[in-house]
Amino acid sequence: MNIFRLLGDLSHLLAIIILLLKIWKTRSCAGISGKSQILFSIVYTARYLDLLTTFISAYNTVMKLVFIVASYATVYLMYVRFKATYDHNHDTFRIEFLLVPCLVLAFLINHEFTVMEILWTFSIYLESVAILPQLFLVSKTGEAESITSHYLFALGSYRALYLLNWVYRYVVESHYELIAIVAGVVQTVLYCDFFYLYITKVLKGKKLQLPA
Amino acid sequence: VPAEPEKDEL
Repeated sequence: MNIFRLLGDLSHLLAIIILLLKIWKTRSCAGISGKSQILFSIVYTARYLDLLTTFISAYNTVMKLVFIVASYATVYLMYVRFKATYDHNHDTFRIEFLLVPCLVLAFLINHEFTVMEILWTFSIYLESVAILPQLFLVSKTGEAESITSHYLFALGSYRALYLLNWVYRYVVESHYELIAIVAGVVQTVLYCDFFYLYITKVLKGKKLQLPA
Repeated sequence: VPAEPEKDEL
């Protein structure tokens, strides 16, 4: 464990908590993409199956359980509890166009042709593009509530911090995981224009408005 | 062969 990875995990945890609080407090999931939340649930399910097979640390186990429970709870809140507030007119990204290529790529490019490794690889590829429906929704509605942009900033920062963690691990431990690094770079790059808007607008108290 | 480091990242 290093400071970059710890900050990354905490930023990830913060993002998930911000989202749950936003939906629960405002009793609405307006402006949130249910498709992205479904993809995140698939990502954590595929990646954290090793909860059943290997114990790494209490921290590792607890965080994985929190991420899985929180992601399913968010999907439940969006599609059941506050279904009436779900913006299905704008949340129209075809997630099969993400699921199928990621699955095919996981079969073609992986470290080991085993079920666990293929699922882990699939979850890494899928996570890198899972935010696309959300960014697509924000671009379609042209704006996002401040709380939603804080959620996106925390979520984008988590993988950016992981990039620093991988640099640290390569320099200090000579350990690197190329698949995770490449996917992590793609994932972080997808947030770049959002990061720019967040820093130039939201942090100045303005609403996040995308240029029409 | 050194054991593949466990996937200890989230």
